[in-house]
Amino acid sequence: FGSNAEIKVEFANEDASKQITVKTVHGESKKKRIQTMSVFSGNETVGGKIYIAPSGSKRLEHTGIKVELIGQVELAYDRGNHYVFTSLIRELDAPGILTAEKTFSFEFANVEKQYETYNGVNVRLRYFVRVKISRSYGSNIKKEIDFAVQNVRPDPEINNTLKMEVGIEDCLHIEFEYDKSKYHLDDVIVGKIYFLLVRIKIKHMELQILKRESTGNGPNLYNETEIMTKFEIMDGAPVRGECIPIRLFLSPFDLTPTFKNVHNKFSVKYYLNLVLVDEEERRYFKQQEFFLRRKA
Amino acid sequence: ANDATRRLNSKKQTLDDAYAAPA
Amino acid sequence: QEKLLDEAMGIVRSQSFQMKRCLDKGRLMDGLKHASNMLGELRTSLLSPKMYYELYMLISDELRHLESHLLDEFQAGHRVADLYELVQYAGNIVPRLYLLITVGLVYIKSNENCKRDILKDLVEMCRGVQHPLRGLFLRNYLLQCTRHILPDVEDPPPSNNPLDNEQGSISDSLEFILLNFAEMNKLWVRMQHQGHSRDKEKREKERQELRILVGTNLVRLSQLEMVDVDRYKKMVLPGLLEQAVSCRDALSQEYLMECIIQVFPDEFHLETLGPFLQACAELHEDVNVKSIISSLIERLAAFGNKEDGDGIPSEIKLFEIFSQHIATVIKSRPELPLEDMVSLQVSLVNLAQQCYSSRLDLVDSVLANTAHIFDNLNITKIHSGSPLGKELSRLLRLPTGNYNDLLVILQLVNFPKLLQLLDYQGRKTISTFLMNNAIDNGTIIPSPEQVDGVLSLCSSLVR
Repeated sequence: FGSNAEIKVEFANEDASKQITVKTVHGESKKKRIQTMSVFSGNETVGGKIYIAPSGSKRLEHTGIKVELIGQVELAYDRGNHYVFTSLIRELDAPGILTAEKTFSFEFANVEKQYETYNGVNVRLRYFVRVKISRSYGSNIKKEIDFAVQNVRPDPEINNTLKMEVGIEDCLHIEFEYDKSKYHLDDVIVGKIYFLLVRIKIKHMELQILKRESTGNGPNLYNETEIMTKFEIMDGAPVRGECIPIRLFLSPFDLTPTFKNVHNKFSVKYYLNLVLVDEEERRYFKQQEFFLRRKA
Repeated sequence: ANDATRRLNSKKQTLDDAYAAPA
Repeated sequence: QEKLLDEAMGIVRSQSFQMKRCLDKGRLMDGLKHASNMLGELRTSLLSPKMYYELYMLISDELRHLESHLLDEFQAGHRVADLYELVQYAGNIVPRLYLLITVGLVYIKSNENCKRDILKDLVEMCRGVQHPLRGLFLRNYLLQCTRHILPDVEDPPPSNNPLDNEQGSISDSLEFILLNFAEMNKLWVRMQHQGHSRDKEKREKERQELRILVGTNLVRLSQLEMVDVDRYKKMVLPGLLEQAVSCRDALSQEYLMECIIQVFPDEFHLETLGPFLQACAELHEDVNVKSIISSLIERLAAFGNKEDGDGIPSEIKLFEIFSQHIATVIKSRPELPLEDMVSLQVSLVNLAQQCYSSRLDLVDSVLANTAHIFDNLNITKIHSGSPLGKELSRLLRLPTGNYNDLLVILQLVNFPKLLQLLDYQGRKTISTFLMNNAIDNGTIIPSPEQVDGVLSLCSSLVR
């Protein structure tokens, strides 16, 4: 019923500086893959060239060639449904026959891509162009080429410190302070922990970054929490009045910006979890939400 | 400021606290 | 313990070998990873201080190789961008800080303009290690690494521009060492509270073995050329005494006060006797204050008596200062053993004789004070075999042996009074000593009054 086709897509910005490597999880087997893809900002034009060549018998009859730009949310527990939030089509070719490689230019300008690409445990937000070669007999030929969207945010006008006194009566009182509440992905968390009362035998203290991915709503809300790092900030037991410095660089970790209620489907939040461990392995902790953004 | 050496000002510990036995 | 140490050292050697191999092949990040693994052995809680020290020394040697490699690379222009930041990615604090100190040192050696900033950062970030043993060794590593690079130049005039004085000056070095010293003393004192109370003696012994780690801070201070008498008086000694007095720990106080005496020059001590002796009066009751003050007096007496020296400056009333402060110490420490009080008087006599040899009145004033002490305590008889008796005997022999002239002893109005306090045996011994001294020195007793005086001194032999 006619041959297949080799489809290749080249984005207009395909130089190394505008490419990123993304870890994705695929299929039932949860196999991890590393994908390199072009990256665009939210208001950038997505365009380039599509090369289509018939393979096999070197002749491809079709009833039309289109390219679509799709942005969608895919939930792990809801595989049948993809929640499309952006969908645009461009016609590339009228019905005809391809006997040799043909190049098509395409462009999606002024497409608002307000959500960032995200690959999580139970949810994925993808952008891709789909080339579709329609045929009157046999199945249509489709190829999807993912691209990433990353949106930068300006520095917030107000960025308060996160400072709080917490404790357990007669046991442990601390004051923690982190220099900001909103950080960018290459930022550094500068802070301190001040001990107001210490009546337990502390073994060590660490600062964890927790990533909480929430999917679904209401009774179907599901949270997946991942510990992105455990960073030891103190070894040994302090006494009252001790002030322990914190300096935690964020760039080594695989973090994303904070996502709040993306397309009503999922959120990704981050927390600083201060954990004190005593000699009997009892853990005392205080979680504090903080916000991450992508900076230009 | 260089991020690699940035710190918050630390509160000074009193001498009594510094040398007190663990409580 | 030996088995644990062997195991740890085996890991260190293996990781160090890997580290060097990676560095030789230009794989810096891999080399640092192996260095971090090696340093992970210093996180152990299983080794005694002695064994930990062995492990620390081996690792320090290996880190020197890393430092040397990085310095060569930096100086050859192969500077790894943001290395100071990169080493801070390490998840465990002990390896992280050892690497930070090593890299910080390389940065400073290759570019003096970051010296002030990095030195301050290193001494502050070490606060994260609050475990006494691990913290002490970490800060010792910091001190050893920085021994040749602490800024030792005069402070510049005050400026509003924070970029001025990036290389640092003497005030920065003093702040650095004094902070490091305060933190180390704190950790060292805190060691006494670790572990079970039944191990107290063992812990004290271990603490003694570690004292040099704390003392090295004082040595470093004394090596700074810009520390003159003025700076010592205003910036150094107050900082040291504040920690010594406040820590209220006998072991630390006794060691630190002795260390101050040994490590700093006598010219500094002459100018700071007041605060130093004042601090002595405030020390813990278990501190051997007598030994500290005697040690200082001996040093200054020797200094004053030096043949090629200028002697004690005339404006410094050395004897009066010591006399006054010793009286204060005795008053503030009612628990001070009597023999220690007398021993202090012995030191004073020694000082008078060495530095003010013509001033017999000073010796007599000491004898008078001693008699006064006994009067106040209603002591009328002292057993010569007791520690107190022995000290009193020493006190009476000292001027005799120094002047070698019985006629001079007769001029000491308070001498007979003190002699009479001894029991018969004691008086007999001293009298014999006096007589032998006169015979050995061929002392002629010219007048009947003086004969009377001598015979009174030797009444235990005559009657």
